[in-house]
Amino acid sequence: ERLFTGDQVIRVDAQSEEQLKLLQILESEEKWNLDFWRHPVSTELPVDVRVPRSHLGALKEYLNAHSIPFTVMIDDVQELLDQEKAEMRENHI
Amino acid sequence: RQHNTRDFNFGAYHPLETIYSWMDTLVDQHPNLVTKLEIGQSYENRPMYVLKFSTGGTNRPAIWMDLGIHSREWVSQATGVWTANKIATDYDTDASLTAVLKTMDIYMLIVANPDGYVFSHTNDRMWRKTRSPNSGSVCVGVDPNRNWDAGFGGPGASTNPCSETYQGSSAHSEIEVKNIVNLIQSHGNFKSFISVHAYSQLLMYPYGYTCRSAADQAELDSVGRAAVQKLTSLYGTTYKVGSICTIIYQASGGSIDWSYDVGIKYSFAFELRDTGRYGFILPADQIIPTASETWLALKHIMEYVHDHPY
Repeated sequence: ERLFTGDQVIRVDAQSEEQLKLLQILESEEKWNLDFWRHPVSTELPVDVRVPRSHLGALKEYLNAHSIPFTVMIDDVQELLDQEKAEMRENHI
Repeated sequence: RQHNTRDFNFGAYHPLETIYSWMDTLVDQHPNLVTKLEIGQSYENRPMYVLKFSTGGTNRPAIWMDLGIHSREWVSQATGVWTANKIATDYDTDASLTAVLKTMDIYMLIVANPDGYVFSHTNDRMWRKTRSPNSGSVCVGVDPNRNWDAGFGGPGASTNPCSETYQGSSAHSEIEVKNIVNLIQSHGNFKSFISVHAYSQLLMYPYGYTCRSAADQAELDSVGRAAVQKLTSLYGTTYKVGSICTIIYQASGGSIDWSYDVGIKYSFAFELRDTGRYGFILPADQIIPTASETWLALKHIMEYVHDHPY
């Protein structure tokens, strides 16, 4: 089973078309194995991206370097998945 | 098998076999309203079951609803289970639903991507696509919402089998898509096609493969806004309404573009809630609130379709 330990989901709020373009470049380059949960489509909609732990630092550096604001939406994906699985097990019992 | 649907926990996520077993219970409980049809099998030979809600007649005008075509969007399949139960238990007491079912049928495919759904339970919770192998690539699966014969291969879909939006080798190459196409085309009398996804809180109508307006854009927009108003009235969940292309992005090969182009005017796609905290990992305690608010919008659309025959 694939684990997502330490992966985070980052919510990015692009402030301009130019910042949107920078995010679209990331998406098209398939750089850092990013999993876009919500794609960079407009400055009116947030961009959510699951970032593998191994590339968290690099991505945050990239966003900071371009002054693109972001917050951490999910701190540890696996933790949330473990909770979900525990709930399902409990319900099943 | 559970002998009544009362002790089924609609506020929890369930594996495929539990959902399928529950379907049989629902049919047992409502033999004069609900039947279970197998519309074909998935790539890994799992049955694709459609629940048909009908009070009689033959080939009546019908409403189609599919959920879970992207397997990791678990709140959509869970919303389907709750909604199927709601239709079955509210029939005869809810006047407007009863009126709809007096002259129309409802077909509901709760797990549109069974292979992907099982895989998201057993191997990779983030799996989105189908599970068919792609010749010449180590990457598996096609995005079943880029595989429809509607602007197939256009912008917003990928030719890279490793991409999450891989379109597939040709339109309707995915058996899961083909099974739905066959049913819709052989029936020939669907009047509405509703595809339920998660997440983003959006209610969308065609087109995605082009930013040109659909011929019925004004009507679809007003139905969508009225439906969302009903949804928001329950818990204040805000939705955006618009065409796929204008509200998110150009996406070719989508299901509701195909249904609209084959003449099913009232074609809509829902992106259910997340309220900004959990994305695809929405906690199970939000299933029932999500399904309850969505039901108000679905019912509005069904009533409108019923009142506007074409």
